[in-house]
Amino acid sequence: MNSRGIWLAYLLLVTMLHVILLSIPVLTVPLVWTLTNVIHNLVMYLFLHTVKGTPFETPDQGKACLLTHWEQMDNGIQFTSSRKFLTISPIVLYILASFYTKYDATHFLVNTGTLLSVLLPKLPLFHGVR
Amino acid sequence: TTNASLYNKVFVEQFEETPLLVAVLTYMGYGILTIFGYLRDFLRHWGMEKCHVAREREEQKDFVPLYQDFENFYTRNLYMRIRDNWNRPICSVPGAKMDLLERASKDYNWTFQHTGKLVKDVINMGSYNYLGFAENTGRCADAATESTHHYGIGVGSTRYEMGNLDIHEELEQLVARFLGVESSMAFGMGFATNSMNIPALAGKGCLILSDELNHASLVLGARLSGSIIRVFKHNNMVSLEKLLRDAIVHGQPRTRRPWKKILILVEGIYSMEGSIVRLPEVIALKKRYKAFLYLDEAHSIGALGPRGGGVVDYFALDPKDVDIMMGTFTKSFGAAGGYIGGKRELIDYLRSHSHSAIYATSMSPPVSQQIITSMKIIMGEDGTTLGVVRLRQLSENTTYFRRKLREMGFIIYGNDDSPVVPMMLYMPAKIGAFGREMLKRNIGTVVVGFPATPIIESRARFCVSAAHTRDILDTDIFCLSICHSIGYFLSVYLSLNRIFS
Amino acid sequence: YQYILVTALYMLKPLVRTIFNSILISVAGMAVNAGYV
Repeated sequence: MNSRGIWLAYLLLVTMLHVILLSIPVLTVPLVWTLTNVIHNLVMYLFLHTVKGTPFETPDQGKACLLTHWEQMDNGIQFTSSRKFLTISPIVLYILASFYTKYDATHFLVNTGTLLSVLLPKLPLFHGVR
Repeated sequence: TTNASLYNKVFVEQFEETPLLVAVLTYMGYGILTIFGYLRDFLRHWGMEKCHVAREREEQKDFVPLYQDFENFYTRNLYMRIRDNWNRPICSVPGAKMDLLERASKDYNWTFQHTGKLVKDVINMGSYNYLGFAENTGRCADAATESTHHYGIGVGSTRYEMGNLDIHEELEQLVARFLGVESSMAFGMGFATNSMNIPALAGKGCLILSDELNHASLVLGARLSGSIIRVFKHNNMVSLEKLLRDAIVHGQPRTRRPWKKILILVEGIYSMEGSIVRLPEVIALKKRYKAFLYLDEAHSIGALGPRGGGVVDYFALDPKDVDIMMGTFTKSFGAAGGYIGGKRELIDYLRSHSHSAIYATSMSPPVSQQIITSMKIIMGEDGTTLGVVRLRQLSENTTYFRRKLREMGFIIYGNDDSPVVPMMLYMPAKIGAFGREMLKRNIGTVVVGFPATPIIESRARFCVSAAHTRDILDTDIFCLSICHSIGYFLSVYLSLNRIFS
Repeated sequence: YQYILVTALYMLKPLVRTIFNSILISVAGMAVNAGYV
């Protein structure tokens, strides 16, 4: 997550997801923003906090097998720039989604629920907690 | 060059950054492959796609899983599709040209069938054959044949027990003379020379400072030793000095006792980067902070320096400044195995403490003879100038090949004098395409991708050899320029240097 | 050739390429339509 251009690729991917949802005629703008937020948080939760191990063999005698991607990042060092970026981005998306859904209660609850599901596992005190 | 006063020549090393557009497209490519990989795993899980990989039977499902199936996700979904570029069977000596066995696959490379045909005279740009001693004719081959008749092909015991032959003694004295050190010891396997001797040199209470791109054998040896390992950025002396200072100021973790010893592990030439270690600066740091230096010259011995004496010879340094000189006979001597050179008491200690000396069978006599003959040729002790000619040929080929590729606009990594020439490809599909296109033009190249390299730095790696004649290289470069025209649209081959120039 | 190399479809089966291209075309069509509307 530190290599060159990966943050830009991530932002482009989220933008592309939003444009794709926007271009589905039946969806309204508030619904599109909530869907963007929910899909983004689901995928982030899956890839960063659910899947354990690495998709290729590593020479670390299986140490990474039991760690999620988030726990393997930067060898477990907390508060690195990548971690900060990946913590802030769902929050920004949540703020945008809340604004565009005009703070409607239902959307607000759904967005807040999915935001917490990706924020809590990122807290340092949950490192390695199962 | 930082600290230019330490160097006897200009030190030119380039690692041009990946263009941002290419990086983003590379991630997109890996993203698409991963998504479709998950889709295919889903189809396999529900039996809609045939599953070729080994899996437990139904009855074994309740046991601990034998295969961590996520761990070979990349292997089965990415690598399989382009693995015809790797492990190609050759049926000749891996010299300047070689013959490949042609093979075909009906199921996207899950299984191969030999078509029975040969791809003859493929230009070999992949093998480590820097001085062209990979030959089945000539002086080395004759000497090896003769020693086979005299000694047989194997030694049925370890050095420690009964396996010491006079040819081993002769080899070790010759290696010591070639390196300019007091004594040396030879081992039957290059990888084992690192992984089995580092544990004999360092242990609990020691600190190992290792370059981040060190070879797996150095990493394994460091781990087996039980020392604390800290990694510094590749060839970055500021990072190394910072680690040295921290180590000396803070001492061991928790107890804060001073370290028993600090061992710096570096390689002479990094075979994936094509970079050459900044040895003068490393030696200056080790002297200043009283650390020990372990120099792995696997690729540089025989390939660098006016006498072929490796990176120490290349920078015209004193071999005594390097505490442990390690190297292999695989890349420049057309043989196999490794050596460790240094002070007499060090080698005597290793003779009685090294795993390899105690457990591994001794080096095969014909292999030893191949090394002795090729090393004498390089040193000029065979009465001919063949060694000097080959060293010069390698140096010229390297400079010519690198310059031509750079002029064409490819992004080339590493040092201008390094015979390992990594050429950047970046995207995953181009790894497969490039290897195949080159083989169509009768050139065998090595292509390398993630996870052996960083995800946005997939590359083709050319190994220049003294056996390559100028017209072979021109053919190679000509084919590269064809690939360049194919790759023109990709525009990733146009390094920024060329655009600006 | 460039397109299948850059999108890494070069490494996938023709069927998968068809799936990917049809998804891409439909999404692009929808995006253009939405842009127009």
